[in-house]
Amino acid sequence: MAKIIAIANQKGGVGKTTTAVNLAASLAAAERRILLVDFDPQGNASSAFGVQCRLGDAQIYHALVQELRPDEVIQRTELSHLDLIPAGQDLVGAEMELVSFVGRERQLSRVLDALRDEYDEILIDCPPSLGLLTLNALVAADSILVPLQAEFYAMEGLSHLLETVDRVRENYHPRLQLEGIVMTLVDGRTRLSDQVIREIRNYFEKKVYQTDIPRNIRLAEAPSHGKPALLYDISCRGAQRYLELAAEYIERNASE
Amino acid sequence: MAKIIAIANQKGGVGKTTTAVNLAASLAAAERRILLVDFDPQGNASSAFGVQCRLGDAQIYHALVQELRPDEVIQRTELSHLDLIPAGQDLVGAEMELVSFVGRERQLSRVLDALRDEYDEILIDCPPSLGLLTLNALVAADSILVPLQAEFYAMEGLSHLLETVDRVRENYHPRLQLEGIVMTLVDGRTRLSDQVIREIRNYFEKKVYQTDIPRNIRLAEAPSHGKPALLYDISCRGAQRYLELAAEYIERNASE
Ligand SMILES: Nc1ncnc2c1ncn2[C@@H]1O[C@H](COP(=O)(O)OP(=O)(O)OP(=O)(O)O)[C@@H](O)[C@H]1O
Ligand SMILES: Nc1ncnc2c1ncn2[C@@H]1O[C@H](COP(=O)(O)OP(=O)(O)OP(=O)(O)O)[C@@H](O)[C@H]1O
Ligand SMILES: [Mg+2]
Ligand SMILES: [Mg+2]
Repeated sequence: MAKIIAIANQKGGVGKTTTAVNLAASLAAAERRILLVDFDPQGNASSAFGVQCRLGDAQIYHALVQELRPDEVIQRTELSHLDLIPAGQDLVGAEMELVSFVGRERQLSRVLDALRDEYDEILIDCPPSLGLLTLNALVAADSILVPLQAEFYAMEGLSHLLETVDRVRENYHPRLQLEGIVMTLVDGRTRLSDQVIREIRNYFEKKVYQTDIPRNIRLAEAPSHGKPALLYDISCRGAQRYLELAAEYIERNASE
Repeated sequence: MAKIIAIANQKGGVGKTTTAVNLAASLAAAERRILLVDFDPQGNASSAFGVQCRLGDAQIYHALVQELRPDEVIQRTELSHLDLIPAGQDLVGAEMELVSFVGRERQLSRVLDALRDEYDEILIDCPPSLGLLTLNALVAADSILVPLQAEFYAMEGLSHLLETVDRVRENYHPRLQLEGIVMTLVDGRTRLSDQVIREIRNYFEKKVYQTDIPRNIRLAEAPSHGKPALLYDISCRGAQRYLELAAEYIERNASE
């Protein structure tokens, strides 16, 4: 029975996709059976594996609006334990189309519940907004993992995000948990981020993962080769940190 | 008669708000009369001036749904030639509310047309998506300025953005121009971005501004003090480059 994790933060460019792709790949390397769901119309998690969805190609949109069955939109990747449900431009219209659906916030949950028995974890890469797509992801998920950059605008958005999580718990899904906060794009050269990270660790305590992800150019290069970092350059700091993050995730969830 | 410019790119975290805030401030320093419209529910352009919109405070949402007149949502800033229309959480719901409006893509245009005579330029900071809010901004605008980061995911999104601009021209607004592309977060230390920037300049030629914006930590620090960079630390490279960008914008538009 898979655990479903939404990787979400409405602030743009904080490392949601980079975390979804590399955490999924690292967990698969540890032989967990993983499904990565690209739920962002930008389709970045798909292109991280060299998959470009043209209009009409089987993708998450078609399962969402029930044109295809959930198992018909799954693709294999280079990693034996990692499958992908890609996204593309079709998803842009989904947000407007879903508005008039009955149970509009539960469509992704319906799709993913049908796949839970096949996987250990299902990771959802969310778009940079708190609209209907992210709402669907939060309703479908057992927990939310928040990639957080230690900069002013990103910090400011955190309280809105946590309020949204509270509202989802109250109105749709009482069991939604906070999986944790992962500090991303940590730039060792600046005092700003050191001070901010200390404050976050004090406030959120155990909820912040010990493993943080440093800024590492190889992480930004890997997607142009259609590979997660551990297949592009496993020796780089970025790939190593995501392997450590996966190990920490497994440890935190083993004790439950 | 103001020129209206949408600062847009659906890729998250590429410097839309940083460009909107600092270009607006630099143009105001050059004595142009500027209105900055925060059109992102995150409200980052508002907090860059120390303005926090609580639910119910007068903001762009209220003019959009006609609860307030356009002139009733304008605020002064520390800069005499720069006014701000702030945004806050009320705007989150606007996207879903607008779906059922007649002329749903023209609501912002209606609001800003009423203000055109008061300003030389009206800049719109857009959210990281191609939904109804960004569509409203593109329909209201005379031109679009695209902040572009020289990284794989951001580059990949550029073709979708330009396709969306073409669709807006065909269906809603034939006169929408491309103001230009501004290279942002330029990191001199990496080969990846040098190579990518050369390709972009070759392909888009004159459409790419000569002035690019380097990564400069002072630009990320300024918003936590509620000031644009030229008021926080005018001597830093970031503030200087935005002043140069404003000068290049004025030169490009003078010759028309
Ligand atoms: N630790 C890192 N080191 C270096 N570059 C990184 C790192 N994490 C992410 N990046 C790069 O920073 C940019 C933003 O990251 P990413 O696209 O993963 O963020 P996102 O939150 O998914 O963005 P969006 O809000 O658009 O979905 C990308 O170009 C990515 O390659
Ligand atoms: N030239 C720069 N040098 C250093 N930091 C920068 C620069 N430009 C932007 N930043 C920082 O990078 C982050 C992303 O920038 P910004 O928020 O302006 O992007 P955005 O495109 O508006 O993001 P969103 O998609 O969430 O609206 C912010 O923390 C900002 O302070
Ligand atoms: Mg992403
Ligand atoms: Mg922004």
